[in-house]
Amino acid sequence: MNPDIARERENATFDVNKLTNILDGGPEKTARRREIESLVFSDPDFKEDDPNFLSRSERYDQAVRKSVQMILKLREYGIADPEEIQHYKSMVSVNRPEAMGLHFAMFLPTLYNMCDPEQSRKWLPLAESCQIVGTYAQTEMGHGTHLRGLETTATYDPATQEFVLNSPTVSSIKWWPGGLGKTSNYAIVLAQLYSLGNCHGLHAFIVQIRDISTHKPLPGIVVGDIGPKFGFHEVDNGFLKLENVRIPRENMLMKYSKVEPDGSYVKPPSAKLTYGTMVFIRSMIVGASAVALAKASTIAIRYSAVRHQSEIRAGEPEPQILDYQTQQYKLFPLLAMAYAFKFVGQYMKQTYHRISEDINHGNFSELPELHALSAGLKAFTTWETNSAIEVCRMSCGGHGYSQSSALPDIYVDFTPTCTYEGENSVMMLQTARYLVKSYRQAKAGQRLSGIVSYLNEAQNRGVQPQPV
Amino acid sequence: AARPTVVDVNDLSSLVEVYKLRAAILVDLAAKSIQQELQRRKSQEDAWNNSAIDLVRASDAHCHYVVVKLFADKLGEVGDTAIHSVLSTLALLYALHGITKNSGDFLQAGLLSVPQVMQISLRIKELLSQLRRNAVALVDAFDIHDKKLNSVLGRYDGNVYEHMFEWARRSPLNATEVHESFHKYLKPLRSNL
Repeated sequence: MNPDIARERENATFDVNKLTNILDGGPEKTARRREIESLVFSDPDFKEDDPNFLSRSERYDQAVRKSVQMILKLREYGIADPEEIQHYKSMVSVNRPEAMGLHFAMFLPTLYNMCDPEQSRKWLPLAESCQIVGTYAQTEMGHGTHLRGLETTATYDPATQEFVLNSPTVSSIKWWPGGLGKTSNYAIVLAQLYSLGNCHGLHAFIVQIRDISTHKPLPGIVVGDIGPKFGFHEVDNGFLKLENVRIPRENMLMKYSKVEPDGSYVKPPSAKLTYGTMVFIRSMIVGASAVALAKASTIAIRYSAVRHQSEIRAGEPEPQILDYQTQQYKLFPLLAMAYAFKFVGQYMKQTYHRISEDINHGNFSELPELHALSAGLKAFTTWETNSAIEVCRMSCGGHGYSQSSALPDIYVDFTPTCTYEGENSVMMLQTARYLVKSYRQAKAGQRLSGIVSYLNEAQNRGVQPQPV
Repeated sequence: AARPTVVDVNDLSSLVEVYKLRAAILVDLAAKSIQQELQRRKSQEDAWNNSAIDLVRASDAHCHYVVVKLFADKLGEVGDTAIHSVLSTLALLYALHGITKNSGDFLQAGLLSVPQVMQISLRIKELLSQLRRNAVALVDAFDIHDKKLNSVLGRYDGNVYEHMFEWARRSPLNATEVHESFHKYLKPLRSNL
């Protein structure tokens, strides 16, 4: 043990393990988490070559090998709790996004949420046993956050009771979905539904893209990897061009909206149904901000305790970097932010679970507020964390530039959170829409509830910008 | 100058209140911007777009208030005295640092005076030195296993330099003492010059 860091630990004024328990949500959660971690770290099947020393193809190959091992072992150990599965997966992938990530994070959850009973019976066993490996193809080369702008079409043909899927323009080519390029043989494709000459907006269709046994692309399918990126090196983010591909009517996910054999369209009960999935994912991203910032501040603060440079008092030995006020001013507010975001992540998870119960009972009343809050907190925490990781990296001097520090990887794997699952400025404007609506209700004398109720107080207090 | 809200910079609940008022005022400003645009006969959509900067600022302030509020709420659940004390210091630092980073909002809204902002900067320095002795323990509490952190600089045992040197030696470029490019290019260069 380095003597500096040993001394730091002797100086602490509190019980570290107790604080760990608070962050985990209780001692039993800490014990279980550590148990899952040791399952992975002691398993020779997960031993890996340092990805920094591998080519992109070797990295992808190693990631797929580990993902397959992970699937087999999750089954072997009988780990079924979603949070434990998530933690096990993040240990296996060492928090690096991996090729089959979207199969678990998006493809399966969408099948659970949007298949009607008959479709569930058909598709879920195949997807759960990885007979089919899927991804979620929504974003296009020219369209992302603004879903109504997506161009891919699904036109119903009553004569054959099929949908014809097509990418009408270059900008409509599906672009970015993880696992799309080389890994998946199926995809849930989001497309504008046309039936009997009418457009019914965006709907989800399950489409086979590769042959089950040869893995070759099917006719009408042009699919591949989009090439090297800033990070996410293990993920085959892909492109998908659909050239009038025909799929059976039953391949439209019809738990909520339907197309009858004659082409007539049945509307979904509520436009807010997709909110639930978005709220869930954005809540997860808030948690991811806390994890990334905890890692970056751990590295920067531990290294600042070990690293000695320059002098504060002439003639004295080089002090620890952490004794400089400027270093403390850089790192300690970020450490505080990491704790703040940990607690926000806990709150969002609890709130999501509470409200999703309501949703299952058809009560959508709190969903708009949670939808607005999760959008804003996703933007707020990811923007703050993104900048904070870079401060941590630069606080380590030159060694923060080395891959061995892990800080470049933490940054490049985190920074996409500011643009995916809703570009941050758009997210902030979504939150603003809810705030302005609430503000107007408060102005009209309506009693607000929840986290925006302060707008009532502001009205009563006559809070005005004061000339200072 | 308007009489600023009474803010006790050592009292977290007082700071939560100030963040709440800042958010309320920025929402009010954004809503008024839309109103002004509408009075200039702009469409609803254009009025919205021409107020987007204010709207994003209002949302950012709303989220910032939520984060500070949730941090303060969490402290209420912590029973252990020593942990409550160190987390309170962190929460205070987070709230005060956020004020200094956005001091324009608070001053413009008349929620704080310039002397108060100066006082906050002093208070932050005190908090930094208070936290100094617990910094490593606070990151240890995240309990991030070395194999998950995957960082030579962040190793739990702090033995950074030995392992950095070892890591570099494993780099593929060091697989041979002399890289093949020497014989292919550098050596022939000499005889050609």
